[in-house]
Amino acid sequence: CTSIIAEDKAGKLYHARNLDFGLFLGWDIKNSSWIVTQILKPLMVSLDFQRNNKTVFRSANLAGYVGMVSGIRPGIFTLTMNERFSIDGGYIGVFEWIFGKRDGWWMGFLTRSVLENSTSYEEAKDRLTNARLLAPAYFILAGNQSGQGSVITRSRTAALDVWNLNASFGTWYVLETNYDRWKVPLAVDDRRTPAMKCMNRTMQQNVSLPALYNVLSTKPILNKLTVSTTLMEVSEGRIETYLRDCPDPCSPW
Amino acid sequence: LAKDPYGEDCRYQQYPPTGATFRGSVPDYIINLDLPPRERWVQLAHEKKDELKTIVEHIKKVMIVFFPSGKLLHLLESKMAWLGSTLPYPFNEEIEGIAHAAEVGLGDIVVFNVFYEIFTV
Repeated sequence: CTSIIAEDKAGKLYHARNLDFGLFLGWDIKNSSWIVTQILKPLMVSLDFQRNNKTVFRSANLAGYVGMVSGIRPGIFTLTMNERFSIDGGYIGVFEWIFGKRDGWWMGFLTRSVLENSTSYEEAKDRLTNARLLAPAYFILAGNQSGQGSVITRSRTAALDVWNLNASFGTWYVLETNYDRWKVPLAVDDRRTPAMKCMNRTMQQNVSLPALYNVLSTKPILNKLTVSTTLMEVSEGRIETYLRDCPDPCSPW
Repeated sequence: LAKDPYGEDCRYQQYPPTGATFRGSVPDYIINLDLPPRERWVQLAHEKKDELKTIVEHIKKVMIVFFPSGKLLHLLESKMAWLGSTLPYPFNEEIEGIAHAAEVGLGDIVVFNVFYEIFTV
């Protein structure tokens, strides 16, 4: 996955992501694609969660999955999560859960609960930073005011890093793939460097949802695992999701 | 370092989405949080039941490749429904409602919902 939060010169915040999934779960030689990635595309839906006929939050989701991987609480915050691989992975949390230690959150349920119940960027950030989890994750959270953007790197028990937007000091965007920002990504899976190159070329004065879509359409940020691209703009409550293909030649991940 | 063989120059003017990298738009659904949890996803799960069955069957095929005896799959199928019952409210009841509406085994929908936790290794 690749998630980006960017702030324009007027302090308006944009949030976008590529949802990549299906690695090593079967390759379709005939169509030159990952089987699960292809199977997931017809399951992608845009959901509007309502109470009393009014929108509480909206999300881009897979049908059948009650947790959230991308969502917007209109006017308040936007949230995406990226997978974080670790030896201290979710299977340990699952075993703990099975054996009765049930004080942690399943990742998708936490993001769902945050989108459904948190009423401010700060509250959402506090929950995503401090809640105990069953599996490590990256939470990418943006608010509706200048500087309200962060990448929260989570282990199962703690926030290892919180990387905040700070446009006045030059950090006008934050970008997360599937690697800790203080570590070099795998040489065969470096989507961070090309994505940053494209963001730097875009420049802050040109940031917009179409500009982020351009970045997320550039290979290898767009790759054979990419199921969809979601674009969000919090102040207008806008969320758009598009299914993607990556014609050859295209990186398998 | 060698140049990324799949890399390309930054793309421009890709929006509005069109062309070979655009597969299509996604359908919209309303989830009514005023309904009991079991009823919230009924319409969506019913309309997507064929697609859900396809992914569930594929995950089973993958597991058979790694564990050909089928013992793990059998164990998982029998235990996942129980795991579903331990999940917190309202998610446990929502998952039950999806399994019922999609006519898919409860354990299969539970696996789909906890796949992230298992996959992060």
